[in-house]
Amino acid sequence: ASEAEGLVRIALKKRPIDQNNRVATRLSGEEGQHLGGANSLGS
Amino acid sequence: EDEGDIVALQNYMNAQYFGEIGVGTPPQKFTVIFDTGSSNLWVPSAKCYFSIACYFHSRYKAGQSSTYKKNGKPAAIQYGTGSIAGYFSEDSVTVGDLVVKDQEFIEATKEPGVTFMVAKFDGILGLGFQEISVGKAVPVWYKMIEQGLISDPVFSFWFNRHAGEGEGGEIVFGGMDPKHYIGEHTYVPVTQKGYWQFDMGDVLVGGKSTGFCAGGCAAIADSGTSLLAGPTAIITEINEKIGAAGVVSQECKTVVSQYGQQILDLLLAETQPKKICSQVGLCTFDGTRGVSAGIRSVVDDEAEKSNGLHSDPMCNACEMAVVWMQNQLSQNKTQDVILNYINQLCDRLPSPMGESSVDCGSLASMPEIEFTIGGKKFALKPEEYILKVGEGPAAQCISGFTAMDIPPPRGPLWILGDVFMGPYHTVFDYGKLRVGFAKAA
Repeated sequence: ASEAEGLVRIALKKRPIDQNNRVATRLSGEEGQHLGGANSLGS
Repeated sequence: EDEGDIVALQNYMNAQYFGEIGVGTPPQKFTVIFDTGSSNLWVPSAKCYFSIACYFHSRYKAGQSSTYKKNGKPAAIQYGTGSIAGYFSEDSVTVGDLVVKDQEFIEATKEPGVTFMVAKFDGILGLGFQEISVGKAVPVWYKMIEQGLISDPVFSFWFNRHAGEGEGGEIVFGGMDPKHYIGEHTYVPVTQKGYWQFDMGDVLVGGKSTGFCAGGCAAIADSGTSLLAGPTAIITEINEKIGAAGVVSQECKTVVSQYGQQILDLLLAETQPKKICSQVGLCTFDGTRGVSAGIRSVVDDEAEKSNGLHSDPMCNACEMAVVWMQNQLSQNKTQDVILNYINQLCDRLPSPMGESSVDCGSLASMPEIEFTIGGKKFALKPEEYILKVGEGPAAQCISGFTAMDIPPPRGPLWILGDVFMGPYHTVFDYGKLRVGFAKAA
């Protein structure tokens, strides 16, 4: 049916936010600050 | 970098939705984020030897692909929370049943740090515009259109918020599935090609205006970000209403205690709000917005450092206080109530790009938060903007809002990530350069 409609469907997987991920986010945030973000929108 | 590419909105660590693509012939499988906030495709390379992150993920082996074409041009992308570097290659990319031929992509040979090491995805497939593509590489989406693989230059996202792990939703290339949304879409034009950026109006908390975006804010629909990021002044008001822990700001407290009454008097005397902070001596006025008084001269700067009054945070705090007070005055609050309320807000300032915890038991008393897009209000309920981490007594609740201040002319800016794109089915219409939102099914 999708092909007939000219649609291409890609299934997405979901991963819940977990504690480990939050810790890693914090760590990577600190890492990002050290990187300086030359390309960052904020800068 | 030399070309001044701007790529860095994403908080990839928290990205929640992934899909699978193939690169090469036969297709080598990779799990990627379909990211509307960037425009390059990259996957880890088999030639990535010195970054641990590469060993945790699938790696592209050029030698095993019959359609591989060498390019070799070096490429690097620095994100807010990490970076990758490598070189461009060309190969076929399989997306669903489609095979996109001669697609430029980055083989990442360096993924330093923890950012991509613990990531559950291998790479990123950017769905933004070529204007922000590093190396001006043609995005996969453009190639799909060029090669006539889809009839309509539109793609849409549907996130299944009620699904367990493994059933996250669907991205539809070539149009939208009517089963994924309810009612009609509200469309707004793309205002700055590069990101899927559009103009947004006022943000309301519990039906009341927060004032800050009443005159207009920019917003970017970004599937590569989990949370909703917006101006500190609004996030602080939201934090106060949902009981989110914040950081006490002494600058904010000082502004209220020492300048609060003066600011109120100036507002009541109908002084132009943008001029108030310069008039009380906390900012200078450049005609368009407040600027810290600290930029006037080095001598001034040193003096200001010593008395601690004229620093950037004081100017920022003053500008926020003006908006908050203005808004309270429009609600006919008394001066005492206003000063007391602003003082309370000073305890709720969010740490930039940080997360805020809230009490899971208080969801029922939290307000709806509404975003005005295309003249219509798009509400988020507490259960939609509060994220639950863990289950049972160990469950923790975190606010889906985070603070991020982008100065004019680009800002103030909102990033509408998965927290918004979950409740609202989002259509990215490349042909008509517009973004559409409708209630998700």
